[in-house]
Amino acid sequence: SVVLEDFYAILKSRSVCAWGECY
Amino acid sequence: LDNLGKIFLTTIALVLLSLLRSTKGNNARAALRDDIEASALLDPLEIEDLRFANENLLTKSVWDEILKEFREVGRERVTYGTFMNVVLRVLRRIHGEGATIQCGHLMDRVVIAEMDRVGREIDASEKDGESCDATKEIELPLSFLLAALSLALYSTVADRIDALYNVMVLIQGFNNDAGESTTAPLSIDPEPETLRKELPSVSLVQVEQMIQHLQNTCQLVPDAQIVETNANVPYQTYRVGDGTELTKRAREAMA
Repeated sequence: SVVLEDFYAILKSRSVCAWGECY
Repeated sequence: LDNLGKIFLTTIALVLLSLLRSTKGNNARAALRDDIEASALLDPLEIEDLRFANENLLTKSVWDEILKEFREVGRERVTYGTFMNVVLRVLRRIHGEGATIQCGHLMDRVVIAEMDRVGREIDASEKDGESCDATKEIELPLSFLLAALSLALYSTVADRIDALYNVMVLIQGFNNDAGESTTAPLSIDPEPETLRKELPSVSLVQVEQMIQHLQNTCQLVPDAQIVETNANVPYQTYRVGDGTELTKRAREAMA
């Protein structure tokens, strides 16, 4: 299962980079 | 020493070969990126227009109200018509009669493309199907429609992530049903930190689906969607990854 913090990290990772904002 | 010339030439040939291989690989990647950009339903400027046009209309608090309304509806799949009725009902309750999503045609474009895709899938599965000309009747996952609506959500990235997470919690509530743990706090909390601790976790499958929805609604940058194929001879080739692959890669990187 995934918690909010993990979801945040996934979306902001370079592999997903949602909305062009990634680490 | 007798073979010095041969060794030298072989080395040069190997260097040239590796340069050629790397150039071909990079070109393949760039070509795929161009393809993704060219076939995108919305370009970044249109997304920005959609977001700014709804600056005062679709904020995080309105979004939370919309989710509450969908919790009442209690359905995991709805038609686009039903979806928009609910959204407009909330908008009009908050902003008064006549309120509507601005630049809604941009959102329509994304949803209609998805309905076409789903319609084609249905046609393919029912060979002698009554070809889905009734695209209006096609039900789409609520999570997809909300991901499409999030295109118009005017908020920070952190709030948008919260908003999408709440969508997954809502859908999970439908799945668990029986009404119990559905009651996830749907924000409007002055202390988001407290809220985060209270939010239940969601399944990995839901996250993968949400990433897929974000991909289908043009909210991921083209570069991030590219994954390597197994074919790396004579040079590395690439393809567009799906939600599952992108999530897996992100989780591996996190680990």
